[in-house]
Amino acid sequence: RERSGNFNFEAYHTLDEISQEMDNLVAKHPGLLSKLTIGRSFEKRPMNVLKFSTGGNKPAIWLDAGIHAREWVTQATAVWTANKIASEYGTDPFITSLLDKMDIFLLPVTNPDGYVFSHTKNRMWRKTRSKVAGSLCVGVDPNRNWDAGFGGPGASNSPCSDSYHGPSANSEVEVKSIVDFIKSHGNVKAFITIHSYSQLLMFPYGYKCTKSDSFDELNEVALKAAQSVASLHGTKYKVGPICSVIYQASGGSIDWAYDSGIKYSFAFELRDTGRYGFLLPASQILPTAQETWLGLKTIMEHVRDHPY
Amino acid sequence: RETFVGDQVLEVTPSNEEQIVNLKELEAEEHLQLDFWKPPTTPGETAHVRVPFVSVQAVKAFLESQGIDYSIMIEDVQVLLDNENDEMLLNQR
Repeated sequence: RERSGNFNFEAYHTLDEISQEMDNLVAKHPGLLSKLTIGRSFEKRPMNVLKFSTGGNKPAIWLDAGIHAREWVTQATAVWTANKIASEYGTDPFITSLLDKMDIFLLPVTNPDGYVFSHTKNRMWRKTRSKVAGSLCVGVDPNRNWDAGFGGPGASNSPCSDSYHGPSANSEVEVKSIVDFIKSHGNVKAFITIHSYSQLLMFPYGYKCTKSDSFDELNEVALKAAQSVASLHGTKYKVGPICSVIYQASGGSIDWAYDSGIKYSFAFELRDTGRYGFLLPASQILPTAQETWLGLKTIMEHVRDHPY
Repeated sequence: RETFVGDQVLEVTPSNEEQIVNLKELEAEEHLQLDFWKPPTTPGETAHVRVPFVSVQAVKAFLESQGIDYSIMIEDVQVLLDNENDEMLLNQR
């Protein structure tokens, strides 16, 4: 087990190592950080969320990573981000002011079963590991399983497809756990999901190609965030609604969040654009996490300063 | 554990809608076991596809016969996975 304090953020880690580091962070920052288990995956692994709170039930920001298991740089970025927020509260003016007004919930490994499978059996695995009745194929694409245009274009109804939407919306317990948590919390003001790769910053909609009511504001925030990301290492992001930046894709998480009233819903696709893809070398974890933080900071500043 | 020796990831650039349709039909050929990391969406935009070693020649022949531009993004997926795995083991030690 890696002892507290020398977790190597510049390396990829197993689920157990990430879980251990989350416990270390909570132990190091007991007044700020706590760990919530919001549910259990199909294979009964805990879905552990880090809660950053200075007390009371403040309006909250939701951050998740790794819903697609093979996108390893996203879970690594989430763990680095957790450490950054926890260790710089009280010294960094932005982090301190943000947490004095809002809570943050961070789920570093949104698809634990898939993540373990990508470490042990198939590095290319993307989906959950749920068993699909009547099919030899396993798993559902958890980012086609949300109740937002469910079963529409851009998702497959074949259980063997990597974009299989599942038998019904929220059929995946990993998705339903998040939906139930956010509904029960009732005061989540921003929903940010971290994927890789392609260097994109997207906002709703994906399940339809019409503009959302908040298109102009979300577009403006996303453009500013992309500029912030680029300011560190020159990493260029493309910005826009899912439908026009990549393709029409139904059942996505940020569409569900937006339609549920969470106006500030964004999806990051981290590095790179296609030299390594999902196999981004560990040496790029730190620069990726550091530049992503600047984009997250821009969005969270806007959320903090525009209560609704 | 699944291995990917000789698998290649191709960057494919369809230049028109017809070529996009052809790529989607290729994806539907289940025996080829293609894994689109980045699906084909619009003409001129790149798509990325991991091609199992056994299908590499057939897929390249198809792309060339259709006049679809492609380049090799990853020569051998397993080589990158071995590096990644070595790094993880080193870090754990």
